[in-house]
Amino acid sequence: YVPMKFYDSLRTSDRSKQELQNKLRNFLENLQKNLTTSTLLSGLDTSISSTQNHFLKLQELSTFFHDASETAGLFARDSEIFYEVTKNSSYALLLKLRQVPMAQPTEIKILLTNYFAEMEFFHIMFSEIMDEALEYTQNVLRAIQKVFIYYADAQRYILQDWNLKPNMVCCKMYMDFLQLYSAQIFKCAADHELNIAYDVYAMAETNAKYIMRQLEFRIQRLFNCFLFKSYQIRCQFLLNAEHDFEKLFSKLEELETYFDIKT
Amino acid sequence: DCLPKDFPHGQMQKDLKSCFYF
Repeated sequence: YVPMKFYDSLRTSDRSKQELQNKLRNFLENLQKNLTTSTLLSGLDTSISSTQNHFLKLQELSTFFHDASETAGLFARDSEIFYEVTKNSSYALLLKLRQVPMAQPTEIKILLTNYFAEMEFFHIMFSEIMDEALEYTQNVLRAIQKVFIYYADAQRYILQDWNLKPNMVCCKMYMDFLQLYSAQIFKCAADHELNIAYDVYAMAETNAKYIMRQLEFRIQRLFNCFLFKSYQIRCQFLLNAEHDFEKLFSKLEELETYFDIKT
Repeated sequence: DCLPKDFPHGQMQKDLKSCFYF
């Protein structure tokens, strides 16, 4: 019953996250070693032998920040789609429940109404918590995207319009300048908060999968209960909807506490 | 806040500024 779109969006978003992690991995170490991201980008040898090489490396650094900005933007976009699809999928499951045959004895109908109400309440809570996670990760990723592209553009502008004097002393001085700022900007924009955003996303993802499976299980159980008309045996859970959703609600509480502490 | 508004002008030292034909 869980829409395929849910799993598709999850896979796409995971891939984008992996790409961003791969792109940013070891950036500071590489920068420290040799103001260059060439090992990250193309695996080239990083030895500097001429002014021309200096210019090339300066351009590569700008390209790196440009690419990283784009990758952060893609993860922001794909994770947003994932969160939205998750909320929609939970709603779609609710609608499925509404389709259970209504030609049931009155006492069962009353129980069903209570059960639906509980499920709807759960969906609202779940959506709100997903929104919290979405807002946090979006803010972090969009900020990184913005800072990185601005920094890449500033570097490009300097290289193209300012005309750096083509001598080793100037190149070296400018590289030192960029090394200092690249490290600072990287740490400021993509260190602590990005790791929290990864954690928040991972936690939201794990819980969304669990919750979808749980909702799916409940729908199947409800359909079975009506299919076999053995209310006394198979529909026992309807007698106490609150109890039936207790575990799921406590899962939401755990998730919310986790997000509150983390963010 | 990561990138100062007057970057790179305000952050460059004089000797580095002299390395450019603005």
